[in-house]
Amino acid sequence: MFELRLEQGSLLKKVMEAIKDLVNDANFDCSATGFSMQAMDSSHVALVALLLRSEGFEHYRCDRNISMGINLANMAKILKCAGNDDIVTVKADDGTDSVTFMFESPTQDKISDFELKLMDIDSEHLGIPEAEYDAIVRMPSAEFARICKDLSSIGDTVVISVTKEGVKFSTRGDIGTANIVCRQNTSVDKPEEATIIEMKEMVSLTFALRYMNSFAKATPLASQVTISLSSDLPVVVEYKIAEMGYIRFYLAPKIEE
Amino acid sequence: HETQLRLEAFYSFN
Repeated sequence: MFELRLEQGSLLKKVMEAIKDLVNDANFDCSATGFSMQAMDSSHVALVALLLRSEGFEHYRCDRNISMGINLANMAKILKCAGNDDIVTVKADDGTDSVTFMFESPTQDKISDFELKLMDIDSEHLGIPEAEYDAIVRMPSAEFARICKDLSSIGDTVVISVTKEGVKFSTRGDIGTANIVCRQNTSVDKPEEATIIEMKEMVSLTFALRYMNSFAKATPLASQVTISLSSDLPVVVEYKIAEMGYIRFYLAPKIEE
Repeated sequence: HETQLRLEAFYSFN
């Protein structure tokens, strides 16, 4: 049997909103470690990896490892029915082909349950080794979202360059070009407003903006985003989920022919 | 012209 209970049910709603447009179907793996998922978009250009550690839940029981194949659009439909303050319980019995979501209002005066049919999904799990990155940028997630949105009104791709000067986001399109430079800024009152750039090597990579804008849908999950770049690796855009884990997006670069 | 790489160019399947 698998059962988890999360008092902050809105967190699961936010997770689904962040990934449902990128991935159609995914296997959610439940183990003693926690609730995790790895899935690629249909073109194999982007990958999302989610981890919610068991310690982060108010209740977590997993008698044996299970993998639940779920259509994300359908799971998002169900989670939309949960109130923002609702307590969410997710349950699956061994050997059944469905998962149950239960929503309880904080005052316990409304209790809903939804049963979602599971599906068989051929999961293509990529092995992603730990890597040393040439540059790691930490910045306010809302700022990153704003930059991606602004640049996509000019062009389709973004060049992210990290130098001693800072991190530069550039694009070009039919109407012209755009460059946005963010400098390291640690002298802010609130740590969530800081921009911190760790650079071992200068790096410059090109990415499709439509994927970056899709990743930015995770902005409500974390005040800061971490962007890890290496010249010979996909970029990692990570949103930490407070006390629980993370949602990481991997995006393969574009190269000049 | 830019070419979009796929993730398999960097990572292998488990």
